Amino acid sequence: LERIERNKAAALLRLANRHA
Amino acid sequence: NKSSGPLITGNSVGASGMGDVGSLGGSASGPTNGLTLHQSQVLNLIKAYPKPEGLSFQELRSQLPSLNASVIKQAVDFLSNEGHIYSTVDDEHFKSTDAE
Repeated sequence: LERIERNKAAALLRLANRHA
Repeated sequence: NKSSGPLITGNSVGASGMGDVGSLGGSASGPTNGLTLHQSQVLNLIKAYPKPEGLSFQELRSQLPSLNASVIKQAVDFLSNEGHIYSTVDDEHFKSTDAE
């Protein structure tokens, strides 16, 4: 479960970076 | 930024053919927001999937019978690299970041 949260956070980060 | 709205593409597929394996990267001439058709199909299915554990790869395959596994895999890889989706319980289940 912690893993999922991490994956999600990482994914959101990637998304944010792409739109930065 | 966000591509609004629940873009639910009703059922699965219809179009056959177009058997080219999408090359990753390169000059994108995709129809929607820079994604290829396959990628947006996959993304839409994942977005539309209600369960918290996410959509499984198997499920994706059965939803997109016209695509072969490697095409789906590539789409999933791409989407996850871009941050549109992420894996949940294992590497075979995916959720969309802009769902919820």
